[in-house]
Amino acid sequence: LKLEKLELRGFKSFCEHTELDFTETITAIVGPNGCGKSNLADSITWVLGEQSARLLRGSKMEDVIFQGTHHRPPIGVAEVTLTLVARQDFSTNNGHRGGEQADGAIGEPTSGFELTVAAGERLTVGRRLYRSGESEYLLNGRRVRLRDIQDLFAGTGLGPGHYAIIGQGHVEEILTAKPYERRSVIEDAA
Amino acid sequence: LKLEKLELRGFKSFCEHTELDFTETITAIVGPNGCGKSNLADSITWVLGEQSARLLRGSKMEDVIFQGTHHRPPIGVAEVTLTLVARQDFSTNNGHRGGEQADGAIGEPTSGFELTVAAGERLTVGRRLYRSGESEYLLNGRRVRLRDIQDLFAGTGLGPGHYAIIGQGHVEEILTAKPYERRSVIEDAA
Amino acid sequence: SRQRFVEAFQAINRYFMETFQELFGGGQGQMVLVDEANPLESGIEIIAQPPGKRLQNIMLLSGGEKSLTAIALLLAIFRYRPSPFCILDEVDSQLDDVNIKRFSEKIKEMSQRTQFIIITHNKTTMQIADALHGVTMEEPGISKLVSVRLK
Amino acid sequence: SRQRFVEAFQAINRYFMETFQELFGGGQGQMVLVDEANPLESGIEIIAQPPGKRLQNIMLLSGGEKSLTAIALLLAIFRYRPSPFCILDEVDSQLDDVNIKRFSEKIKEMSQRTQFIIITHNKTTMQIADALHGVTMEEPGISKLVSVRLK
Ligand SMILES: Nc1ncnc2c1ncn2[C@@H]1O[C@H](COP(=O)(O)OP(=O)(O)OP(=O)(O)O)[C@@H](O)[C@H]1O
Ligand SMILES: Nc1ncnc2c1ncn2[C@@H]1O[C@H](COP(=O)(O)OP(=O)(O)OP(=O)(O)O)[C@@H](O)[C@H]1O
Ligand SMILES: [Mg+2]
Ligand SMILES: [Mg+2]
Repeated sequence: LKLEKLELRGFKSFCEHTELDFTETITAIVGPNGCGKSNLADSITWVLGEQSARLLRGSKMEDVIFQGTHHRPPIGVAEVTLTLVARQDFSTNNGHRGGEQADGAIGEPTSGFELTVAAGERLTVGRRLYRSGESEYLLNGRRVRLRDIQDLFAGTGLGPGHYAIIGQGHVEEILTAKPYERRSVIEDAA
Repeated sequence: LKLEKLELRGFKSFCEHTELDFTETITAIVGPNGCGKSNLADSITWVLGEQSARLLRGSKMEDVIFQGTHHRPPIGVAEVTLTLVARQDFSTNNGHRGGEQADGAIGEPTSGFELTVAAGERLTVGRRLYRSGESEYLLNGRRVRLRDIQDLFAGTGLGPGHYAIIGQGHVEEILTAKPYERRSVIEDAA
Repeated sequence: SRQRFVEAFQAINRYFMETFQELFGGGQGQMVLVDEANPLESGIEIIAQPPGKRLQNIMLLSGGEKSLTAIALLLAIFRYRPSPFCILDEVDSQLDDVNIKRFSEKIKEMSQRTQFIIITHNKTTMQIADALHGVTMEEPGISKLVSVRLK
Repeated sequence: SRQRFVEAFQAINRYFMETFQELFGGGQGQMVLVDEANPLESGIEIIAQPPGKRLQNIMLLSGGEKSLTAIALLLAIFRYRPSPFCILDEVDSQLDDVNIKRFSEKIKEMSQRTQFIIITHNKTTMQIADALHGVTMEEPGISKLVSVRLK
């Protein structure tokens, strides 16, 4: 899988529809303090299925919905969509997980959810959170469960315990962690 | 009190006798990663009477003694001396503490330890730690107890809970602390 | 005593509100007692609102905004209970150029009453120094002081 | 299973030792099992020795040295269990110019196999980017993307 595009609207400080291309190999995101750079990283963490509000710097998940400013009212829904391109044939169903990260693990069967993406085809992952608390999860436009999104990414190295996203201020955590906490980091990778 | 000079030898990476003047109002300390800047701050923390090895990034107090390199052997003693100048008449004895920070508190009497410094006179504070574990504390060249050094500085705003030294990576602690932890910070200042 | 805590809390809070506005160029920050009715035991909450933004949980603030808020509070505590000197070890590492400018101006102002020792990698922060001490390790593992020319 | 953990531990350790030397320009870093005799349950210790310095408790390392050691280990874990992309949010904030140069060269090398998204304030780090996205808040509290010219 390869990142292609990130779209967000109503997510944290990104009140208006925003689109970022990630077609390049190394993309740098720059700007002054508080302008929204880490919020972009948070949006990717979130659309991949993060369930901990605390890891997104919030106290409840509703904190990710644009809360308004002095001149603009709050918004009722946060929405993020990630578009990826398959580098090789890719399918997820009943333990057949991702031709790219074949670690041989046979996962427990998902309840019949099946998705196949041919090399070069696009995969879009979407997530919405309404202020009512209602959530929607989408894969290629189709409503799925959060679990399906998490399972899909688990097969690509973006599952629980992945180190794909190193958050601001978190880089030294592995050094200050206790010896058995570091062990579980290595166990997750194993 | 006003800082005038810092001398250290055998303290962390400062194997050889080093002297820093602090006669200026704003002194900046610069240099590459790992060259010894924070070690200088640690030496001041230490000579003021810090007893926690952990706050000096060590696991035991012996860690502050120069441990040697590939080309130099370890040293047997760490020594730091701080020279200050009194801005006003300054004396410490039996609750009469520091004309500069007269907060009206009558501290418990020290056991007869008495020191008076007239305006413009110098005060030197010294500390030594031998690898044997033996410690020495000096005020104006005279052997005193650690307690006397801590008491002396407590009267000048450098007592327990002071915020005179903000360590690297510690600035945001007050924000991530729990509400009652912040309370004790304010209580210490009160 | 209750009297001393309330006095300290209110004085530090005034300094904090003032310093916050100076460092952020606006907005507002303050400490709030979690339980107003019980000042003797109540914990302390910190609220911060950078200019133009809405009041939120301080954990939602950016890395630089958190640093700046913490610096405002630490300087406020320091002003209430001053020491002869203040040592700041790389407190500016998360700040952008605009915030570093305001931060260094605040230190310059406070230096009228306090001696500062500032450890930094930042050229703008270095510019307010009256003296610059360079530390090197020409011989690995051995620290040495050198004189420094600011280009 | 025991087999998988030991394999992962040894492979990540090899990558870590290699990456540590690349980032520090020498020295040595490695992970060590606290209890060698009991690999199934033993915790993991990290030892790090920057070039020319003596092996010490990693807590004695400087802020920049700790960051660099942690980056070496995180990149080693990532190499063993790669993801399609890697997002680094201001991991270079404690590093000086020399270390930032080696860090950015390492990312450049790893980018042959992985897409990187790097959030940074540092001009040297920005130079390895193929694309630069600027984020601003012209209207307070509202984030907006802008195109960026690197001077
Ligand atoms: N739900 C929300 N609605 C509106 N604004 C929000 C919301 N959540 C967070 N913010 C704002 O986003 C800003 C933080 O953005 P972010 O952390 O992305 O900054 P940054 O660009 O990473 O800055 P730095 O360089 O300091 O790390 C804060 O000012 C915060 O108030
Ligand atoms: N007892 C000791 N003997 C010899 N060297 C020591 C001792 N204690 C610490 N050191 C060394 O001092 C170095 C750390 O120095 P210091 O923390 O002052 O760096 P720094 O200049 O603040 O760097 P940075 O900019 O990365 O924060 C480490 O490399 C450590 O190995
Ligand atoms: Mg950020
Ligand atoms: Mg340091």
